[in-house]
Amino acid sequence: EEQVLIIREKLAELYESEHEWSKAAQMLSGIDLDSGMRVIDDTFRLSKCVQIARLYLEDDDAVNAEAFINKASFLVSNTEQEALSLQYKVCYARILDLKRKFLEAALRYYDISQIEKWQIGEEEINEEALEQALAAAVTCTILAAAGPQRSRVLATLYKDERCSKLKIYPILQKVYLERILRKPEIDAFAEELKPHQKALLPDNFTVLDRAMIEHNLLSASKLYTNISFEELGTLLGIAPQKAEKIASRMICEDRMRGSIDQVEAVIHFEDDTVEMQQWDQQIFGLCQALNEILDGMAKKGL
Amino acid sequence: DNSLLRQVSSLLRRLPAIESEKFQDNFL
Amino acid sequence: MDIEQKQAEHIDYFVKQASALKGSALSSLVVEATSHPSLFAFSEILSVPNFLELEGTEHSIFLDLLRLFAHETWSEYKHIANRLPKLVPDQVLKLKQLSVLTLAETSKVLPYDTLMQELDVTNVRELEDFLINDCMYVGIVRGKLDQLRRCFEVQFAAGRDLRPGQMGGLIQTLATWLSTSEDLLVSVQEKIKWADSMNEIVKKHKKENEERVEDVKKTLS
Repeated sequence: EEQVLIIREKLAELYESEHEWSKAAQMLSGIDLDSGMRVIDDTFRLSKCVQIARLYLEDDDAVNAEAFINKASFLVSNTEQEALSLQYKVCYARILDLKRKFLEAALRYYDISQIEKWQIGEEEINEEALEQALAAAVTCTILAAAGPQRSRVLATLYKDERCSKLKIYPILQKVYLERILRKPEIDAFAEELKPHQKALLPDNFTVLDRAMIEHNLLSASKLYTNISFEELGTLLGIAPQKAEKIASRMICEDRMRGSIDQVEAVIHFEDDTVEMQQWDQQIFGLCQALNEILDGMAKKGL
Repeated sequence: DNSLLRQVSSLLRRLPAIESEKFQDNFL
Repeated sequence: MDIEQKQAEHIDYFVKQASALKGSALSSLVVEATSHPSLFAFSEILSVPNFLELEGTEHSIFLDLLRLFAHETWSEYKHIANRLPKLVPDQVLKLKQLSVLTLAETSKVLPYDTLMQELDVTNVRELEDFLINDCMYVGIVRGKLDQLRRCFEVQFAAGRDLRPGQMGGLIQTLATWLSTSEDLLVSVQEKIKWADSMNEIVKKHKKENEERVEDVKKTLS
């Protein structure tokens, strides 16, 4: 077995040098890590699992990568090797990303971006790598389906000073402030995405389409009491029928409040507060404004 | 103080808080 | 941060600039100030002596222009455009934003037709894009667009510089608020007293009832 191991590692190296990532991974996965014949320590086992997963991820093969990362998950908690543990985290985040579990991926990326050490084992952590992880966190959060947890992560990222230096910051700001994103902005954002983040979904929308249209729909619901599907289609840059279809699904899934008048082809956004509560809020806002003026006057000694 | 005057001017226009028919019914 | 806080530092900047410039040099400052994306008030700048000195000189049109931006609207500019400098696009945008604030002074529900006429806009999409991008997202107004009723319902509108003579109205409204609030408080006080007295009456009545029940019980026993 020792000789087989050496041969497999050598071959894997060759494959790697020729960027044959999957073949290299398959070559290494042939090593029997659970053999009873030889004593194999957990660190070696862990390093092999992580290495194989990384190779599969080079070819965006989330399924195979996940199998080895799952194996590694039993070993990672008791390793002392920080570098290995970091590689494991990065692999896990990327697998979630590839599997379009964007919100979970975002949380992992964000966690990685907060590493404060500059040297882990032999590996030097450079600022650019952390920035990449942070940008990946922002991208995945924007692509995730709207909901309370996504809003919380958006708020965390928006208030994180490091994000203001990212190229993607303007989009993050608009998404956080629930502002409508225009087509040029969406196209610029799309250029930064990886292929799997632009993949076509069964309903012929891409991941990006759906995220952006749903975001814009929610933003429109903050601006309009009601709007015709024709105008909504223009606003969203899609056909009115498509707009109606997405709106109806969001309302059914209780991710947006509203009702659709198909005869008039109009959607009524219902504010989640009844009229009287809206009145209360307005009066509350008025009192606050009055207080601010009084504070301002006091400050100026008037 | 111009700034305060502008704020007061804005404040005074916040009433009535809501003018929609639906609200009038509710309020009555 | 509301619009007043945002523009305070810009006002300071332009006031300082105006204090250091004279005569025709002020013209470029006027263009810069009236084009600035975060500045919607000009009274402080207008009260700089260097500006006031422009009165009656060949450069007075810049003083007139600044006053226009402080108090007037886009349609008023069109009426006297031949006597004023030509505006750059940013100035036109600014004047239209200020026009919305002026309209919001008189009504909380602004019909699309009125807005389109005032702002020289030909279709609903263009009007709504302007209200969304250049008004609501800038923070000078907050409200809801209603396509069925074709109107913009204003919840909040930033204050513009007061026009000469507007102070009286302001004070009058405040006085009305004050008296209405005092009346309201008095009536609330009365209602509280009334509720207390009713409460007392009910308690007394209840007590009497209980005593009567007791009496009847005793009699029966």
